[in-house]
Amino acid sequence: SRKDILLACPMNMHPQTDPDKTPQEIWEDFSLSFTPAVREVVQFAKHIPGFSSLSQNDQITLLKAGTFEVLMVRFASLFNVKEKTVTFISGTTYSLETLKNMGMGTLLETMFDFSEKLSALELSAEELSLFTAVVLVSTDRYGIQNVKSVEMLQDNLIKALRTLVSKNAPGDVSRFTKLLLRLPELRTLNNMHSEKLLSFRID
Amino acid sequence: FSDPASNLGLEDIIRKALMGTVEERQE
Repeated sequence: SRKDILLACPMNMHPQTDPDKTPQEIWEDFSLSFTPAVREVVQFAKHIPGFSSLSQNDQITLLKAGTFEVLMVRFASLFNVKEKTVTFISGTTYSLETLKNMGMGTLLETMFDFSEKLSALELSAEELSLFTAVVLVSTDRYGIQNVKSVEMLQDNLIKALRTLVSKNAPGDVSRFTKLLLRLPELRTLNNMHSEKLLSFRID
Repeated sequence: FSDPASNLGLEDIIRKALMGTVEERQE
């Protein structure tokens, strides 16, 4: 049901839904829950060197397409692979079994898989920040007006990331490649997440 | 429509956050 899907999102501050609330009200509560995180993504984007030089349309288009991916990276640590639990932003921790009963299936498993691979890379705060910037500018290009500018920005950020990653772990040449391989996984996760959202529209 | 971001009202949140805090203060 609609309520089940809402309950299962880690960005939902109110997983215990009031049965008296209408779907519209539940949706509004959910929106209020994730709005601060989205605003943080926008603030983060503003600090990416070169991002603010893109046209307003292209900034918004990248953020629309990439916010989920950025949040997935940012909140990957909420997924405890060892304990098989997820901590929601409300602070409540749920077991994998409970989450599956809430309706989280393949998407949840893919999120766990991603989180495990990302944490295995043991990125420094600086690396994680730069990687997150790369994630945002590497998102779907649909609707971008000046693709060349976005590609230039992406190239610059990837070069900076490669330099940083190589400097931090000079003996591990595959580390950068392993990091870049997370990008298509994020795209897949984004698509899976979008499908969930589309099946859940409230007029 | 078939835009998940619009479905969430994401564009509105992004646009306001991007344009600064003036609109947010007015809310």
